[in-house]
Amino acid sequence: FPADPRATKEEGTQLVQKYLENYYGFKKDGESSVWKINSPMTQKLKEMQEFFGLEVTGKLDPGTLELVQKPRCGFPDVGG
Amino acid sequence: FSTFAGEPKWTKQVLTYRIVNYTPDLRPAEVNAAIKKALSVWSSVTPLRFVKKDRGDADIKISFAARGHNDFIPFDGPGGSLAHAYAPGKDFGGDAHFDEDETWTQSTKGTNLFYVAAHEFGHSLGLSHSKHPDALMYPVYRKFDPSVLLHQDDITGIQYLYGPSPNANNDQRESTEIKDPTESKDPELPNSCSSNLTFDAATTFRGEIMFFKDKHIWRKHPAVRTAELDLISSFWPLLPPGVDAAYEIPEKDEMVVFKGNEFWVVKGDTILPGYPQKVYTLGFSQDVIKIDAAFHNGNEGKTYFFIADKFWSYDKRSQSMDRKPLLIRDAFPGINGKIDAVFQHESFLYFFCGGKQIEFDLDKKRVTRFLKTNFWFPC
Repeated sequence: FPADPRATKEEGTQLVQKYLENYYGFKKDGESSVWKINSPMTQKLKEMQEFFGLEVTGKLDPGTLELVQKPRCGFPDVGG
Repeated sequence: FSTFAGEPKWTKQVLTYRIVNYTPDLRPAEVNAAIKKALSVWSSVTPLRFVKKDRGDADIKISFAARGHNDFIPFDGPGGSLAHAYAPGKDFGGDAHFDEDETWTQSTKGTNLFYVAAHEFGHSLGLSHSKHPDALMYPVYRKFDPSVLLHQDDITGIQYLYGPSPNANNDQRESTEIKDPTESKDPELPNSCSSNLTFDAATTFRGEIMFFKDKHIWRKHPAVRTAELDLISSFWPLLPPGVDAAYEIPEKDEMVVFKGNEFWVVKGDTILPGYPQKVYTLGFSQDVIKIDAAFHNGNEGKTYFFIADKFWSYDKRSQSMDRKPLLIRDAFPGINGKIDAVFQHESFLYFFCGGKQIEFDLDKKRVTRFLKTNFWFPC
């Protein structure tokens, strides 16, 4: 399904953060949930992009946004 | 492929499963069929076998629930997380939960239960997610080809845990499901490998080939070695057993089924309203009271109806039936006598006459092979 064009950057961040919490063991706590170059969240995003064979940018690019909106198995991809 | 930490797996080859509750999206028989088919995806490549339990405990307990459902991973409404399952182990180990907020279907619409269940049972058996985009164990729901569900990555993974399937040609392995001895015995099932196998009817149906026999159908995908035996009534409860003929009109996604002087039109798992109707409404003469076999040639837009040693044809373009039947052997040289069943696969027709199957080349208008009737089954 095409990605939802209305997703604003903030929405995108929340969407991806939730995805990383559910499926990549990301633990949300204050400082760690910001997009800084080596922040834990960026690291987890890179891990997810690598898992799905996306370009590993650590950024919220369209490919990543589209993927996190696809229906999927509820089991984690790593550390299940 | 990947396994779970510590590589948990079942130490026994015969596993029990129980469908604890059912989704209202599908009839119970359809859920049973989808779950059974999803399990057979894995048993077809491993020594594993599955016994269905109707009550009590089971290794794999299957349930449908929305949002929070007494485990640590609540579902999230429509879309998003569709289902999840637990690695092999005691209690809820192996169990598979399906999000009731999805619309579960048997088709490409909504969320296909068979496909998701096959993925989740991969977890139940010890596989984790795969990075391979074509693998069944890839975590994202996608278009799938039911005929090639397991990717080599999946097969390598599950055989890493359980080893390959023993020799498939062993006759005792008629079906991948073993009945629980404590449950009531089913009447004798038809044997697809019997040398004197005959069919009531045969047709293509949404990419598969269906062979009708009494109250059962064998469903066979040309690209998959195994065939599946189901009750006709599990898909079409209102269709009678012992049909006479059937054909598919792929471009309309319709299947027409005959018994005696009546016929039904089926679309997917639904019989269109207003059926059965009498066969004379199709344009036959009054003396036609039964059709032996039929097939629809999509290229010509013609449907052929075989009765004793003659056939009628209906031309979609002229919307007309032949005024008089013709001799079968004149149009199909080499095909003589009464036909039990016929279906078209690619550019060949497969006629079933008594204990014989005859392959007929539609382009060259001649018989190309004589085959056993159980040619399509892994005997």
